[in-house]
Amino acid sequence: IVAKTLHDEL
Amino acid sequence: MNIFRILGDVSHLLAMIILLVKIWRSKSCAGISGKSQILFALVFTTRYLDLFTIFISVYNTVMKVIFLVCAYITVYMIYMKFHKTFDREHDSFRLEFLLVPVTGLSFLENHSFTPLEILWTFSIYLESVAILPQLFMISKTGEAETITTHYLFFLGLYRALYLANWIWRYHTENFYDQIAVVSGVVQTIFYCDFFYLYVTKVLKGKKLSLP
Repeated sequence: IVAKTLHDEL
Repeated sequence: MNIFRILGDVSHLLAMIILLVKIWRSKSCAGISGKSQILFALVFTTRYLDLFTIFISVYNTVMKVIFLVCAYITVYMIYMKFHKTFDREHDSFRLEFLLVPVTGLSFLENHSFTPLEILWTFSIYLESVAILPQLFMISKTGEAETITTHYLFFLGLYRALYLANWIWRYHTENFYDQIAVVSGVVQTIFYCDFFYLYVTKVLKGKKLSLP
């Protein structure tokens, strides 16, 4: 499964 | 990547290192809420599952791994290595009061109804309240060691810097994540009272004690 939303923060 | 984001991440890392150093040097976790630390370990675990699904950058991956390792070492120190010094009596916050609403809310309000997204949302909501057992413990005992207040200061500073990061990203990249922003604002508000005490007492060389 690939996350639809890119969460690029920690 | 902007300066607020970098400084925020550095503050976050510094907070975790300060806590570990405090426990390691004093060989004691007195005054530290084990429940808050378990919640933070849960926050990182549920948020960083994307380590297995997506690659963002070397920085992102390395920091995530460091955060996870720090969180689990801290929990290990409190509940295993130095468990005799852990103040169980005063760490009496009821976790179900946080976990039940946070779980419910993450199912109701998320970006998409997929397992990873729900877990990410859960971690964002949980992080915003994870410090409450620690603050509750301090209000119960009425005092905190100075090094513990430094830990809390850098943890709060990290949230405040992330707010600046989101304002920056909104204007420069048109980036806006409502779930993260609203939770971040809530989380920062919890630190305001503490910030006031930190500036008026700790920075003037006094111990943080409540009347």
